[in-house]
Amino acid sequence: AAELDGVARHYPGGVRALDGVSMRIGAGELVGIVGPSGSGKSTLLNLLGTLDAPTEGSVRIAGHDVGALSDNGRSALRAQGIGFVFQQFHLAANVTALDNVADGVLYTGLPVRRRREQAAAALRRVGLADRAGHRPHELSGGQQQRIAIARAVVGDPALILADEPTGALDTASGEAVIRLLRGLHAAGAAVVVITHDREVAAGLPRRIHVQDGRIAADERPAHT
Amino acid sequence: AAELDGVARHYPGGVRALDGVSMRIGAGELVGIVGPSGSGKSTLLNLLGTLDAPTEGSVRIAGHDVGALSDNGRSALRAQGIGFVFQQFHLAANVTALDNVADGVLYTGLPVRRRREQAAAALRRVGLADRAGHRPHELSGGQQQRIAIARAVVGDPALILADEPTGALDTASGEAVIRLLRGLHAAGAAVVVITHDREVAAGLPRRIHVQDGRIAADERPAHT
Ligand SMILES: Nc1ncnc2c1ncn2[C@@H]1O[C@H](COP(=O)(O)OP(=O)(O)OP(=O)(O)O)[C@@H](O)[C@H]1O
Ligand SMILES: Nc1ncnc2c1ncn2[C@@H]1O[C@H](COP(=O)(O)OP(=O)(O)OP(=O)(O)O)[C@@H](O)[C@H]1O
Ligand SMILES: [Mg+2]
Ligand SMILES: [Mg+2]
Repeated sequence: AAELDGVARHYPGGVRALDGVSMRIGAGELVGIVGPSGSGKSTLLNLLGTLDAPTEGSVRIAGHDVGALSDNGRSALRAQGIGFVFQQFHLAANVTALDNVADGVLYTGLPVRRRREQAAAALRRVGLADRAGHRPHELSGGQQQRIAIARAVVGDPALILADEPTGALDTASGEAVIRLLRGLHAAGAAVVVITHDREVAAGLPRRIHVQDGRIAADERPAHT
Repeated sequence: AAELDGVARHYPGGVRALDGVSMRIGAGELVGIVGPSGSGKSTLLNLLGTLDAPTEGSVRIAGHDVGALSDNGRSALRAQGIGFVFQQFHLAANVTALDNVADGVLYTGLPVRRRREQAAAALRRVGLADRAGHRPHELSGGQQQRIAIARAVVGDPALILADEPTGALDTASGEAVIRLLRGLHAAGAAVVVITHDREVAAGLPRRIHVQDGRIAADERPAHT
């Protein structure tokens, strides 16, 4: 589970990306985050994923107070159980698709051969087994996004944080990605998805609405 | 006007991004390009924008055979009249939003002060006048996309090529961008938009469908 309590995130020059945000994501929950451009969605996800620290308030992940952990403690927490799909993919440039995905299980200490086997299986799940040897600049925008998704899920993490995972995808490819995330949720992972796709958002059992750095609504539609 | 005739674009290793593509975009036309991830849309747009060269066939822009031009000739053609919104934005990293947009009229030779005035006006049109001093890493995904759009339109080019211009935007911000592009079209520019957003595609007077590197359909719905 992940919990924010009275969290703010400000930047120099008076930008208040988040203010007074308190929320809880339960183990195994499927949650959407929606809101206008610049409202604070990615900032919220980065804090949940221990990739950023709050200006005020506290973040607890799996019971740990993230602020009290060392840098190493935070990376260990991430490596053990958080898969992240970045909004701008952040793939390693001169590295093949296979090795970009294998990086997702770097922390396991498994030998490279075993990690690449897991990576090849993840590439098959996103429909790109035949491009394992290509590097990011040799792939289309949507193909790169699917590599980023494969890297996030290859280690079967307990918490998956996905920032607009269908942003670069056509409807059919996007639906396949959402099916993949739903499958991981069904298997027990907590999945948090930022999306501006109305159809994707409508299909989620809970939707947190962010507006000007605050939580404007936390919608749990009945019996979806 | 822009014209492709028998165009193919292949990559080493047997990837056939485009094959046998012939099409024409008239001066002042508004056209959509749709198709699955990896089908060849960005490749097509890069060829139309003289940013890439075909493996076979010819590309003519405003009557010039692009293959017969020198590198300088091609950049002059681009600078004089083509505005490009890249799928991955490609903003200059340590440069302010204002100067990123001012780069869109670098070729005019106008003094920096004048270029920055034009850039400030373009930033206002995309709703980001208050972030002129921020650099790309200080802006959200959608804000960066809007900077990229402002840079493409700041010089009032005759041809605007936009690769998923609403991909990182919520519905309202996306609609504002489409209104901006429609306004430029109404003023006489030719506008070509790659999109996987069903609503955006449905509103365009012509839709070119790309599938596995070929034009599968060229839909000109009557009386839209
Ligand atoms: N440098 C390259 N080397 C090898 N293959 C490439 C290269 N650049 C592009 N491709 C391939 O060409 C095909 C078409 O790519 P393109 O970027 O045009 O697709 P797209 O329709 O824009 O897809 P998307 O919707 O995912 O952005 C893809 O299969 C892609 O992997
Ligand atoms: N380093 C920074 N310095 C200043 N402002 C920043 C910085 N990083 C983010 N911001 C601002 O914080 C606000 C929230 O950004 P965030 O990336 O969370 O938005 P978002 O909801 O994800 O938007 P989008 O839908 O466009 O991706 C924005 O106004 C953004 O410009
Ligand atoms: Mg974001
Ligand atoms: Mg593309």
